[in-house]
This record gives sequence, C-alpha cells and structure tokens, in this order.
Amino acid sequence: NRMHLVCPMNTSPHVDPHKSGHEVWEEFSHSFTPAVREVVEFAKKIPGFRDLSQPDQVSLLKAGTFEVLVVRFASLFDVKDRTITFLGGKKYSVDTLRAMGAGDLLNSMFDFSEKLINLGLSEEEMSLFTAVVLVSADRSGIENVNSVEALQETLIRALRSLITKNHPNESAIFTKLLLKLPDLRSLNNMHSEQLLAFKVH
Amino acid sequence: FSDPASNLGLEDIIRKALMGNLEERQE
Repeated sequence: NRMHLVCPMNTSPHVDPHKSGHEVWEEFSHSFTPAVREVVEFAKKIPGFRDLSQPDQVSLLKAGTFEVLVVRFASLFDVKDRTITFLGGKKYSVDTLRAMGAGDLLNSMFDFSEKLINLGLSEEEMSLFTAVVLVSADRSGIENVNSVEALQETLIRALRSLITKNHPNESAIFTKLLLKLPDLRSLNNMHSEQLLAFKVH
Repeated sequence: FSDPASNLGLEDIIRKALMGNLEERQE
C-alpha cells in the first residue's frame, strides 16, 4: 500500500511511508513553491498585469498557475523516450509511473507537451503565449472583467502579430496555439480531480 | 473542490509573492 505522488513538480514520486499525510504535503509544497513564485514573477512582468486590481491579479494566478506550469515545464516530458523528469532531476518512464497509479492525466499531458513542442516556438513566442494563458477574463472570481478582457485582447493581438512575423508561411500556428487554451483548461480540470482524490486519500 | 488553489496553499504563496510589488505600488 505504498503511496506515490506522480507529479513532476515533486522531487520524486516516492513517498516515505513513515511520514504523515501532513508531512508529505509539506514536503511537496516546499518542492513546488519556487515554481509558483516564478509564475508570479512572470505575471508581474506582463505589461498591464500590475494595473489590474489586486483581487483580480490573485484570481488569475490562482486559476492559471497550473496551466502556466504545464506550458513552462512541457520539456520535462520526453515524448521520444516516454519519460518524465521530476524536479529532483531523475527520469521515470511512463510504465513505472503507471504502476505507481498515474492515470489518464499523464497521457493527456504527454499529448499536450508533444504538440506544443512540435510547434517549435521561440522563447519570446512561448512567453507571450504563456501570458495569454494566464490573462483569461473568464476565470472564476474576476471582478473587473472588462479590464482583464482588454488586456487579454492586447496580448492575443501581440501574439498573432509576433507569430505572423516569425512564421509568414505557417498561418495555422496561431490558430493551433489558441486551440491549446481549451486543452489546458481540460488538463487543469483533470488535475483538480486528481488533487481531490489525493486529499481524500 | 471548486477552489483547488486555496486547498493547495497556492493562494498564500501567490499573495506573498505579489505583496512586495503591491506595497511598492501603494507607496
């Protein structure tokens, strides 16, 4: 009945069976906190983000941090070798993680990472796409929808302009990127369900 | 489980990380 935490934001999927649930959670939290702080630092640098109200900044980050991390850490998923590198630096195969209890979310994240990486975006394009992911006016709890929507539209226009400039013969890339947004929502929902299962367990 | 971020303690991390910046704005 050994427990495993098959999230790559953990240092390792192995959980010390002698530790309490609280201790396991504390250790996991300690592991992913720097990545979350990086997302906040990234958000602060998005032009216009700091002009949103404080509650809306928090709401956007609460709702979108997981999706931003999926984009930023897509490279942890090695599609060719079917392995995932955890934050501790060690690689684990899909089969190993499946044996530890990983489910459909794992496959869905591999699919997403493969498609995103195959688009061959530059660092600048990826950053702008990540900003679009974070600034979404339809997140729950947004107070000033108009302000968030205006910033979202500005960012989407900038992304389209950059993609069009850099890939003049590949007009479908921008559309493909926008279609990644509902994919990320779906992954976010699946992840929330897994968290619930973990907390209940 | 409508608010996974709060359950994870994410909200606290986010607020603290934003805080410095927000205090800076208030000044």
